[in-house]
Amino acid sequence: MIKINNLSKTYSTGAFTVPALKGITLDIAPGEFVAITGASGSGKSTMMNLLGLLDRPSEGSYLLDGMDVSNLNDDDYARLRNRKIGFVFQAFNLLPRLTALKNVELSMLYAGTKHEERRKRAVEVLTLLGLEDRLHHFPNELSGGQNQRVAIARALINNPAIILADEPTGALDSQTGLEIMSIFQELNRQGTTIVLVTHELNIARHSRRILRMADGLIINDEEIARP
Amino acid sequence: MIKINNLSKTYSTGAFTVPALKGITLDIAPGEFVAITGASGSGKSTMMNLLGLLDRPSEGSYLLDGMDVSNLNDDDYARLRNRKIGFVFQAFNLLPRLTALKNVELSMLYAGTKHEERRKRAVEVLTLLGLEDRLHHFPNELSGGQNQRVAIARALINNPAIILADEPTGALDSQTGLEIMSIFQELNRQGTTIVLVTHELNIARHSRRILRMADGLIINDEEIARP
Ligand SMILES: Nc1ncnc2c1ncn2[C@@H]1O[C@H](COP(=O)(O)OP(=O)(O)OP(=O)(O)O)[C@@H](O)[C@H]1O
Ligand SMILES: Nc1ncnc2c1ncn2[C@@H]1O[C@H](COP(=O)(O)OP(=O)(O)OP(=O)(O)O)[C@@H](O)[C@H]1O
Ligand SMILES: [Mg+2]
Ligand SMILES: [Mg+2]
Repeated sequence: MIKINNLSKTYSTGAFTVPALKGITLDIAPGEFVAITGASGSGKSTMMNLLGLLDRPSEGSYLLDGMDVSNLNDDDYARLRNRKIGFVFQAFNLLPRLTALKNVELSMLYAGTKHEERRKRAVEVLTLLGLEDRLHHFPNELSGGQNQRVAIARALINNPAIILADEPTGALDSQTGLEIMSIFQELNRQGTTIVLVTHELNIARHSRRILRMADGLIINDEEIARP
Repeated sequence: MIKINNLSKTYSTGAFTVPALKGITLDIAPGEFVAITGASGSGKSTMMNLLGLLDRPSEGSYLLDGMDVSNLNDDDYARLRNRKIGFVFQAFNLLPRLTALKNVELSMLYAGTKHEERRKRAVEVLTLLGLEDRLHHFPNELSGGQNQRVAIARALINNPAIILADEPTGALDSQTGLEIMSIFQELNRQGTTIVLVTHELNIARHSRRILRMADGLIINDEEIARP
């Protein structure tokens, strides 16, 4: 599903050069459930942005479902992302002038879903995440954890083949965090490939494989036995 | 230091009314170290915004260091906040067009600190938080946890009497989170009153008193024995 080879990313401006990712080689098979941990600044979000087709690598290759993404122009890059990937951003990235409902509906536009169907599905997913009373609130009228759940709803809504979630429980109390993880586990049982970044070990333990990053490299890669 | 009586906050727009805080009565003495936990949406940030003089209550009273804040006009409200309180926002709230260094320096302007002194102190605090190589990066050139640490630096820089921190370790790996907590404990030993919201119990256990919130009320208030 995901095959990266020597994937590297260096950010550089006039003032500095930051080698955020230093040549990562990694295979993730369809249906896997992977957690990524590592110190702040170790390159986790950078890696997720490359996997999520939100950015281009400086070096190395990325085959997504067999397709070499470096051959795609920007439009095809975006189209592939919208079709295959649901992304939960570390900073949520909701549109501040749209309500929770409209933020989620918007991400269904690309899939060409009809209006009534979009509304119905968006209400379902937001309800699943406990937000049925907050559909018409704007991001600044929602708590941190409510905003995070809207971001999660937006990622799930198109039933993507891959979910990439960057700290999806960072703003949630433990109980709500566990509810999110059982939703992810259910989606994974139905075949969705899941890669999530987390700094909490009890969250990481809901996955079946834990990668540890440090200074732009993967320093550990461990299958975990499921109870 | 903090005395609130029947403090309430209801958000209402044309479309809805949300009673986010339903009458909280609470005393926090100078030098206390308090943690606040509770489900997503239970009113923690709302309470912190009222304590931090970032918002006004719908009902009830707030005495800060003996002063009834309801008597203050908006300018005096802001001036008291800048003098007494260091606030770490759940969403960091950094200015996107200023570097890490300038974001921190800016919050020293109100205190009337001289330019060289501001620069020197800002570099010190950012270095203490591990950001010495990121001083001149903008928020979009920093990782989530680096942005959170800039927000923390900004709250500490004026040596405030009270630190209010809303999920200050939410975006940090466990190791960095523990480093932040030892900094807070050191400040508390020096007399700073600290109130922090967290959903992680091992972080809450660095405090000496844990308040639990649910549905806009405090439902538990427990001193914890320190080892
Ligand atoms: N400006 C607003 N207008 C309307 N409702 C609001 C507004 N701000 C917050 N709320 C609502 O008030 C309730 C309490 O919000 P608050 O941000 O205090 O929760 P919280 O405990 O900090 O949650 P979290 O743990 O998710 O950050 C939530 O249900 C939220 O939807
Ligand atoms: N646009 C950018 N320009 C320059 N440097 C950047 C940029 N984005 C990220 N960086 C740097 O690259 C490194 C890796 O960042 P990244 O966001 O991937 O870390 P992370 O592992 O997600 O950290 P966190 O756990 O704090 O979210 C960091 O040191 C960061 O300062
Ligand atoms: Mg990150
Ligand atoms: Mg909050």
